[in-house]
Amino acid sequence: GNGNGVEPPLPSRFSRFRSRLRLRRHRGRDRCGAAGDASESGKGVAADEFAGIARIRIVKADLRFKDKFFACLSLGERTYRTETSDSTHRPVWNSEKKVVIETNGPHIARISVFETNRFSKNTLVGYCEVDLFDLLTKDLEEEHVEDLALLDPSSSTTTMGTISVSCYIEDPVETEQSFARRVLAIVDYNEDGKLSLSEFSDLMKAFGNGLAVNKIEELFRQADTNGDGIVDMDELAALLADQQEKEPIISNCPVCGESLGKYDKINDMIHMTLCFDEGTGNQIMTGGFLTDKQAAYGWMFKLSEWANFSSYDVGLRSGSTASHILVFDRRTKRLVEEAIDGKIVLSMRALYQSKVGLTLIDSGVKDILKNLSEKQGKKMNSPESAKDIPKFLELFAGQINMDETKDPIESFKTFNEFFIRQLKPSARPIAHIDDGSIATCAADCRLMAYSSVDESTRFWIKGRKFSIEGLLGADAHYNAFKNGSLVIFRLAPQDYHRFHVPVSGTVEKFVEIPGCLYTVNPIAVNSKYCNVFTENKRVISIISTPEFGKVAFVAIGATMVGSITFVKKEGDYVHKGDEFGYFSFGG
Amino acid sequence: STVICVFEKDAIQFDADLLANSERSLETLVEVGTTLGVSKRNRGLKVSELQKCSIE
Repeated sequence: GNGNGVEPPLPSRFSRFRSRLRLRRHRGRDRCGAAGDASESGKGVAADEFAGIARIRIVKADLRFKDKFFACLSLGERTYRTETSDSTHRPVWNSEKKVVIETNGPHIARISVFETNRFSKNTLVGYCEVDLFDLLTKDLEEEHVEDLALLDPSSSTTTMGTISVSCYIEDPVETEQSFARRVLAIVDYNEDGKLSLSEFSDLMKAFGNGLAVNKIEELFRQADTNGDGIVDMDELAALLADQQEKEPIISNCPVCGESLGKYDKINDMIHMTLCFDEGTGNQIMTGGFLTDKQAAYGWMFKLSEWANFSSYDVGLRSGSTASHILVFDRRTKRLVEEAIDGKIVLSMRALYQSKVGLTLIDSGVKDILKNLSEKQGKKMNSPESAKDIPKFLELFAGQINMDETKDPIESFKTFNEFFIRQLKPSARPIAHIDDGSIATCAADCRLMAYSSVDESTRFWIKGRKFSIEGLLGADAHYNAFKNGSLVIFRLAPQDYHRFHVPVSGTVEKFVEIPGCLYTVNPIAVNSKYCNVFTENKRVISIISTPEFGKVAFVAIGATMVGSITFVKKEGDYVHKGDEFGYFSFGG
Repeated sequence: STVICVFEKDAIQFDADLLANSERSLETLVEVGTTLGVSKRNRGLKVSELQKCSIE
């Protein structure tokens, strides 16, 4: 014991991980002779330095009905899927995947279960989310299996069954040793688990770093700490860990060839461990998808040669050129695919991204869109339109959380009333509410932010006539806005349609600019033939603030949703986060 | 529908994650009230105030 009869509590896995990392840093500094800075040497490991491997195993599920199922694991910009089970209501997959977790990286894993369909897209039947950081704070010595409720995608309050998942955060010692074991196996020709000098030399050559013979012999002696003339697995693990920090002997990943040492040294080992896993087939989940929706495409899509998804060109392929629109969820740090009907995408492309479409726009489509929106406005204000609410909720299952809505569904007498629904006061907390120097987001939306107009036109707005002057018009434009910064908040149909004030200040004026009602979908915004933001109907308000100077707030109407209402008036002092107005169906 | 906010030149420093995604032409899903960015002017003011304090 410790003298007083009470055992000290075991340190958490997270604290052990951190202290091990801290040790590594100290060792590194001592060797480099850079430990002179006392404040530096007394500092713990910064939170953003943490990185490790989480081993996630999707074991089985217990579902309400019988079918063939598969499960997807999504983390950040990666999604993996299991094999498809036999037809049963208790599928067993027992599929494992190792993923990297970093403090500043994605840590909320989503697990989705799909039923398979022979000809159409597979159907999502349930999902759950796991915060991997929570596991770090638990003191779990062994891998353990947890049963998680699978939420119904159309209602967050009902469950579709349970899924058994095991998550385990690998200790860095374990990672180092398992890595050394694998590396050793490459050149351990007599399979005795130890390396002779000749095997050790072959290994060094395999790392492709061109070390001289005498340097290799020196490293061998350094590794052979007990001086028995061979290097065993523990000795090799220690050498690789130490040496990779001091003078890397592995300059490129032996599996994928990627150059190492760009980031933290421990990340190199994690990278190589994961690469080895992919190569040896130990990982029994298929990867290469960006979102669970992509992983769930039907067989026809998978047969196609172009059925691959690259994280690298995700942005380039999004917007106008993509067959699907991807957005990055800030909360979960995960890519998600926007729900949009394929036929609508095709028709929008035809209209907004071709010269033929441009001709159509010039020859009366503007009036058609305006009339359509006015007609739709009348329809959505009629009592009959209320019956469309449940269908709308079903269409956007999992994307509208009715628990956050202030009033119950039955209270909405028309669809438009539902469309402009208010949220409970606690549903959207305002960040740094008392600090006027921090601006906040104005809407539940898909956001783009650019420090200058030039950047916005380089990366996003492709309409050739776009300019700040054109957007604001003569009555609301000030010289200070020239090449100013701009942020675009795009609302999708399923979103909460009220917009809020992003900064605190005084509303100076409102300027209404009549115009067209083109769609504000990226397909149109990214088109060089269409100038959505400078031609659509809009209302501009100027807010005067002490911290940001003048801020122009431009509410832009779109096809069908062309009615803009403000709830504040000129001269009002507004606090950031205050409700400012809403969009509704109409012209 | 869409809202665009235009800030004066050099008035705001947008959050790094929002800028990074936008430079990949990738929209970021956000909610009302989450942080957007910080005033550059105010930060500058605070720095000069601090410097003034230390000199005195």
